[in-house]
Amino acid sequence: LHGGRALDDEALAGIEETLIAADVGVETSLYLVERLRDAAREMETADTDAIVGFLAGEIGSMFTAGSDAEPERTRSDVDPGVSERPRVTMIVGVNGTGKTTTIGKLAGLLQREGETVLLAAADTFRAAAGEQLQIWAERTGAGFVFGQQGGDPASVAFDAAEAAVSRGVDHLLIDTAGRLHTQKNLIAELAKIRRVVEKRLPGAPDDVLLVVDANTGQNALSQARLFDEAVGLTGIVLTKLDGTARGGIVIAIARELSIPVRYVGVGEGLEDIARFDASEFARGLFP
Amino acid sequence: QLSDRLQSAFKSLTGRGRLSESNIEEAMREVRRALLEADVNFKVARKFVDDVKVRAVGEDVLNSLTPGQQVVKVVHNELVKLLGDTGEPFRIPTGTPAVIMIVGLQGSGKTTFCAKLARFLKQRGKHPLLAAADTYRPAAQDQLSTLALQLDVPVHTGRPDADPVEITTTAVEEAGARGADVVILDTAGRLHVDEELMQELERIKAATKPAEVLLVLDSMTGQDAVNVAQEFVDRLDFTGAVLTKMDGDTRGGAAVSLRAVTGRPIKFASVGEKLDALEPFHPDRVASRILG
Ligand SMILES: Nc1nc2c(ncn2[C@@H]2O[C@H](COP(=O)(O)OP(=O)(O)OP(=O)(O)O)[C@@H](O)[C@H]2O)c(=O)[nH]1
Ligand SMILES: Nc1nc2c(ncn2[C@@H]2O[C@H](COP(=O)(O)OP(=O)(O)OP(=O)(O)O)[C@@H](O)[C@H]2O)c(=O)[nH]1
Ligand SMILES: [Mg+2]
Ligand SMILES: [Mg+2]
Repeated sequence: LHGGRALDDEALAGIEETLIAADVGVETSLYLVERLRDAAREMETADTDAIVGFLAGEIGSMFTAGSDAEPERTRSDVDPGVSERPRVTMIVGVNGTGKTTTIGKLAGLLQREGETVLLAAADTFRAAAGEQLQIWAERTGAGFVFGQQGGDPASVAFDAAEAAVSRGVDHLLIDTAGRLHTQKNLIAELAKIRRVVEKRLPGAPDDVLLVVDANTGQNALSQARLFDEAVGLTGIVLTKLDGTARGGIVIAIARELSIPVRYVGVGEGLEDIARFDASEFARGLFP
Repeated sequence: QLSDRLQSAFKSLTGRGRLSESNIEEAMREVRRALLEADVNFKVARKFVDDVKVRAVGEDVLNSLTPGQQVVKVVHNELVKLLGDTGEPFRIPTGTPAVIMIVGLQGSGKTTFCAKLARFLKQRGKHPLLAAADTYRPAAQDQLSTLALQLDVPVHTGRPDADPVEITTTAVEEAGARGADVVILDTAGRLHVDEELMQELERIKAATKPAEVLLVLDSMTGQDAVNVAQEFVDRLDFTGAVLTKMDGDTRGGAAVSLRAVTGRPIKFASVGEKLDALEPFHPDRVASRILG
């Protein structure tokens, strides 16, 4: 983008390329460029600041579209007598995106904010999944509940919900096994885990977060659709933003499904997590 | 369907005739869009389309095909060629021991692939030794050890504070004594832009002199595949690649980006979490998947 130059077709093509290169996807990129073309006509000077500012605003509004429509539902809205604690978060997503690591980071973040945390190792399938989460529990001082290797993940979630209540913790974070959105039986298993948690703690889970790897291309949109359909997503964690991939697919996800991004992962360490800032994210797409 | 979308580009062309330049222009825009939607990098898609344009212009429209189908056929054939034609089967390395080094980004499927490769080699009469050289990820050595136990394959681990380079060299030194003729090195996932960790891989390669260095790439990788591929081929000159999670519904355009940028053969497709879920990479099937 060159400051002060008029917004000609060549400049618009360059912006379209930047968006596509960031994995925003063809349809959403074309849409944003068309919005920019119209807006530029009204601009006094379509310089770099004005262009990036407009696109950042346009992208930012896609992320808040859903949340303005639906105020955050609290447990006591569902059942006036029920306690707001423990607040339950389920972490879901396809294989290798960073779910277990994200839970470790979230535990650290919550503890630093003075909250107590319990971690549930409901991935009973993958080799050393429980051991991996246990190390994060040790690193953060969070409580830890695990199940038998090969056991039923729903019963681990149930046991953890019981433990969260009896120990009076503020937050229960449930780790689940990676699974492809195309594996119907595994997606059904996830829905079952959710139902079991809901039965034990009416109003729970308060959050179901889909962990999306920033390296992922258009497939993340299918992932979001199918996971949302099965368990209802309240947000996304976008990981591995410390690499060179920009994770623009979350813009298409926000636009189509109104699912906001709640956190970003920016490394493999405990503190490598931040709350999502839509404007900062949008500006980061442009060099 | 791409051929349906191309039909509108060829409304004016009926029956016998030659594909004209303007027919091709519009058709190639559709092809380029299909490739982008399949996650092929935009620069790779543009170059591919430009190369194919040259081949498509002047082609005789076969009687049996509509012009749209004809263009798809040309595009499909060119894509198959780019992906590696009939494919290159994995050659079992010989050596005492032979070393195979496994590298890639975080979470791509390396540790699981190391176990799959061990099973593949064992089935073909080799005696693999797995080396757990990831000292960073919590319980990484546990993970590989668990898989090794499932396969009844020996595994070499180090202390949690051990130097990964040292773990690999020790594994190679001890291979003979453990009756192993192939050593498979599982390395920690890392960013291609992490200078220190990329240098660590260079040191491992220099110290163990692998017969094969395989890049493990998640098949759902988007536009950034070109950057990852470029950096890994520049720094490590890998000999082949493995595309993982091909059992999903991702179109797999990362395969095209990888081939266009590095020219290295894609040797395997990992098609599931189980240790028997490993296939040779089929350029023809993947081309059909990419074109949707
Ligand atoms: N660079 C970087 N690496 C990350 C980030 N988040 C996770 N990772 C790494 O990604 C790899 C996979 O992380 P996991 O937490 O095991 O992923 P997962 O989704 O739980 O994996 P499965 O349970 O096997 O599906 C590990 O090597 C992590 O250290 C991040 O934000 N940045
Ligand atoms: N569906 C599917 N899952 C796979 C495939 N290959 C690996 N996985 C899963 O992907 C996740 C990550 O695999 P790992 O082997 O831990 O990946 P890694 O590259 O060693 O990860 P790091 O060491 O953290 O970089 C695990 O849940 C695996 O079971 C595959 O072909 N298909
Ligand atoms: Mg996990
Ligand atoms: Mg690994």
